Amino acid sequence: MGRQWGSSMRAAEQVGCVVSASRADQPEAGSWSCSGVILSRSPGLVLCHGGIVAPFLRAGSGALTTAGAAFLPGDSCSDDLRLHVQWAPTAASPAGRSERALPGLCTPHC
Amino acid sequence: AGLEPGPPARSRGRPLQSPRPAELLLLLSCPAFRAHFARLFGGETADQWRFANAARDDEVSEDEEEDQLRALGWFALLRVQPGQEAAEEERGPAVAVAPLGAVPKGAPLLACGSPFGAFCPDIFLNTLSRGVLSNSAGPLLLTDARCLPGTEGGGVFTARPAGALVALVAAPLCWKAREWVGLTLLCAAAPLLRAARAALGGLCPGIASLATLLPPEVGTPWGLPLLDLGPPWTAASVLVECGTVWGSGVAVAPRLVVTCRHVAPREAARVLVRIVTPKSVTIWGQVVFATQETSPYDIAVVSLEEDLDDVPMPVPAEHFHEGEAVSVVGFGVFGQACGPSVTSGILSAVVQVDDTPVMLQTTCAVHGGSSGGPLFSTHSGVLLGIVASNTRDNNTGATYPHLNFSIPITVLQPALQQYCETGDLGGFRQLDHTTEPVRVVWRLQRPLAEAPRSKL
Repeated sequence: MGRQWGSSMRAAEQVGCVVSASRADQPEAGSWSCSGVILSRSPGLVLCHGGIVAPFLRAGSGALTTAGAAFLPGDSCSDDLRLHVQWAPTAASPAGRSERALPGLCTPHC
Repeated sequence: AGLEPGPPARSRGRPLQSPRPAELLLLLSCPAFRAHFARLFGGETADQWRFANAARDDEVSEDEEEDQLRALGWFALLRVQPGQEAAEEERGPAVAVAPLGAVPKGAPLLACGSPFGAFCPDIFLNTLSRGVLSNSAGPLLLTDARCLPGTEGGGVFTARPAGALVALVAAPLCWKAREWVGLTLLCAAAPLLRAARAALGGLCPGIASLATLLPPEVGTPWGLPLLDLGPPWTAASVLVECGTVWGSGVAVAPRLVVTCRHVAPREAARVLVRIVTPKSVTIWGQVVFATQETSPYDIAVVSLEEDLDDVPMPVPAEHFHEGEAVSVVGFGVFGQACGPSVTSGILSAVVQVDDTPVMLQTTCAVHGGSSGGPLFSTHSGVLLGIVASNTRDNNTGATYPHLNFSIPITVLQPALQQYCETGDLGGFRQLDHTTEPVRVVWRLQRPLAEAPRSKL
């Protein structure tokens, strides 16, 4: 990427993260995940896509179609919603390393 | 939505933080985004559009698809629980947010998301993709930066000023009538953060104070003019309506528009030409020339009944450089519903016959409705050609928007010059008498090295 992009890339990578949503005590029920943007690190505030919490809405996805609605409070989702955020450290840190191969992904020759 | 989250694993060369628990503070949306979405993707075309994972009808139930569509314009504000990491982990650059409308069409953008979400973050975390702002309707933005499922929620940033957050990815992939559109749907970040500030202020004091942590929406944190106005050459792209058929065109002189024959096929037909920049104007015109069906050059020329005021006339190119950055400006995908879209790519091939360019190929995303539109050199702004077609595989029915064909402006320029100076159509008539090698090229066949030898 040209020079004009260098600092944009750094800024983008430093605020990028992934967010996953799952049901408490039902990891086998599957989970949803998406990307997100770190708005603040201390305390941590992250903005991500709402599609991953839609399955947990107490009133169902119909709540998202209310005309003119700009927000829904956090307790609109059921209590069994578990959210986790993961990001690349801004500096090296002794975080966990995993050597296990990852299931399900392969890179077939074109 | 993505796939099963993979186990925490190594990032590209650096260890990843272990996943940190977070709580949902708010679900946020931008009513104006949803209104524009309903206008552009709803109505009678609604059943043609598919987004992200819903592209494979057999994989997603109708209910799930409905849920995904409803959630498409919604975003979640989370509070991450503090970790044990060293203090420096808790610091990091504050992100600056570009105001709504500050980024002009055609401006370069950088998308940063993680394909497949949490499935494989050590490989895919914060993958970058580049493109331009293709179109905008209020807070609903479109970019031709290619994104994959799982990048929903990822940030999209400007190149200048570096790293200003413009938008978040709402739907990474769009299909229209089963054609991959090659555009990513974005929601502008500024209105989402305003909604967050307003909503947090209404919640309990412990949470309300978080509103002060949201990044400011700044003109420019560096005091620079946020971005110069978009490229002036986009103004020359016009919408051409001939009866029920519409397509794109390009103004090449104050009273002359070039488009495709399949947009305005009949000479003497009256057509309506819509200009959207610098202001919305509609002018009637008449087709003064259209090539014969047998001509490989799919061209028509419209003479306008009034001058096009304040529209900068494009400078025709004299040379072509394979690999150079190019832009297509056309009314594909949305047509009359909003102004022309800009898509970026490179000049991937210049096909010559007898050392004369007769076909240009680009990697820009070109969709139905962009025919007749202009192909520009991104850096110099000179007019390179007229977009004629993209590519469909007749065996599979798949359409490839990123392989398309344009007529070099050098083929048309002598005839345009002659007509502007004398009103003589003789130069255009020559386009009906091209040589066989040129016809062979436009039939997408290999030019014969030599005449086939008789076996007798």
